[in-house]
Amino acid sequence: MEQQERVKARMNRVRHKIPVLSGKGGVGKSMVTVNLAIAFARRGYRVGILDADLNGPCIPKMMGISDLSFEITQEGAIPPAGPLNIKVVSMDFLVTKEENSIRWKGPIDLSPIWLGTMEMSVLREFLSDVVWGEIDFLFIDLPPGAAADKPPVIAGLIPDLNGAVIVTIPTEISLGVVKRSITYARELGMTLLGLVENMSGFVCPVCGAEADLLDGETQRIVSDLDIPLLGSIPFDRSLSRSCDRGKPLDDAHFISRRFSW
Amino acid sequence: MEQQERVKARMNRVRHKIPVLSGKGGVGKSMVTVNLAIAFARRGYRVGILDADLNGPCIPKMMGISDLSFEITQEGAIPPAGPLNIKVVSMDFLVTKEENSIRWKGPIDLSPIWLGTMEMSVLREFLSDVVWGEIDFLFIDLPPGAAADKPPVIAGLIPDLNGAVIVTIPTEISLGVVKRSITYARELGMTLLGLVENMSGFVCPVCGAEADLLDGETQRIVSDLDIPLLGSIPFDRSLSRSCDRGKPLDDAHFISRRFSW
Ligand SMILES: Nc1ncnc2c1ncn2[C@@H]1O[C@H](COP(=O)(O)OP(=O)(O)O)[C@@H](O)[C@H]1O
Ligand SMILES: Nc1ncnc2c1ncn2[C@@H]1O[C@H](COP(=O)(O)OP(=O)(O)O)[C@@H](O)[C@H]1O
Ligand SMILES: [Zn+2]
Repeated sequence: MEQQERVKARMNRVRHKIPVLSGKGGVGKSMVTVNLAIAFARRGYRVGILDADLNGPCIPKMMGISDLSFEITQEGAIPPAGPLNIKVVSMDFLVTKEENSIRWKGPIDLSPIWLGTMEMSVLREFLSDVVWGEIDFLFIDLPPGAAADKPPVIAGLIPDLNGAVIVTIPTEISLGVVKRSITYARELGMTLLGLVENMSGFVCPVCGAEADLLDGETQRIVSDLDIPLLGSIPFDRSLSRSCDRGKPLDDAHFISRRFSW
Repeated sequence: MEQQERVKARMNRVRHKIPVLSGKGGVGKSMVTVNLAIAFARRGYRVGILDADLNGPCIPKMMGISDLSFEITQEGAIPPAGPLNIKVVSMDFLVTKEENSIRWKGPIDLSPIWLGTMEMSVLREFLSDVVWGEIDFLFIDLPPGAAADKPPVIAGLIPDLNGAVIVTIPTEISLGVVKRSITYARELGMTLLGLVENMSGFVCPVCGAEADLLDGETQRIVSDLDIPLLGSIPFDRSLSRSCDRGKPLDDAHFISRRFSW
């Protein structure tokens, strides 16, 4: 079967495919992807995560399964499962921990071209040769970036995407980049579910006051661009600890409730 | 003259070339580049910034000059200057604000290859055709990323680099990626000046307590990898405001003092 046919056959068994994107790196896109997947799995859905951020694949670590790997069978590659039986597919499973990234050994100025081509073929294989099984919600952690580079190309490899979730922090700089990626995503015909504002405030561990961390006006973007604000996540030490250690926050934690839309 | 010859001739007039890099995006690499340039310019040095992060060029905005541009002369392109006469060269000056990123109109899966090639040729032109003049310190804001992709390729285009500055935030995830980029940079023969830890703490605006924001042990990385810690920058609203508005912090601000090494 042609690779494209196999992608279609595998993706037909996935009911909803939700890309998670951000204009700039480091705004909490992977943290949001993981916590969304956990919130949906807790409600009984069959959930998967495709970590398409090939340069900084950190989903397996946030799910506590970075030392697992694929099981190769006749049927295809069976992905490892994390907490709540969430299936995870990531480049992180393909590299050994020491070198932990693929090295280009050819002429140095061809490396960006080689990397671009290789990334696309790895992603096509994730879609065509991984045994995803029946999945209700597949969350796709796209690499950071706006216009002409990777996110739209990767999204183009996956048939029938549903609405995308965009993650930002409330600074002018990050909101400026988000505006551009919203405009561009709409031009490509991607529907948008909404915006998640991360690091919206800080709860002081000494006196308990919730102080604003940053000045950016997310509300203005939400009304200017007519995109729903799905939730605001404060800066919280237990959240960064849960990502670092790969242990999901308790269901009752106030931040877990911010993800159950 | 061959392009490579022109690069050498221009770069011979720059005394110190200091790359600033980070494994992951969003850790404050551009903020550190801008504040380092300002600190050195305040001490009377002639300073330039090369914004080599082509996908998220935000140095002009942080320097308050995003509406300026190059002046094309016989001699070459004269870069705009920001506060303290710091020369800034950035892709941001080449795109119009609306579209604010270059769009690829060919077959969608060739876009990463085209982007990789185009980025390299834009950077070569920045190095060979910009009139830098006499510069004591040139800070180079490299794109985020570790191993095989852009940072090492871009660093390879510039002759005789001095020590590099690496920026991180104190989370296990970010420190893990930093470890890999330190190992890889050393393998490429790049000397390292040291590490800057950003978002190391938070000063509560209500009760004044400085609380730790994150758990990562930067101290452990500093001793394990034998790399000096150049400074720790807390999370501070006036700092994000100064980046968003393109107005440097006062010389007397406690954060400005953290940059005068
Ligand atoms: N609201 C938050 N509170 C505390 N730490 C956070 C928060 N959001 C993200 N982090 C931490 O910041 C780092 C970057 O987040 P990540 O999800 O990797 O960003 P991205 O995927 O956008 O690069 C991670 O170490 C994560 O644990
Ligand atoms: N210590 C800090 N305190 C407050 N805001 C910060 C701090 N460091 C960075 N920021 C803000 O976080 C955002 C990301 O910083 P930036 O320098 O663009 O990161 P990078 O270049 O690593 O992607 C910017 O909007 C900046 O203003
Ligand atoms: Zn307090």
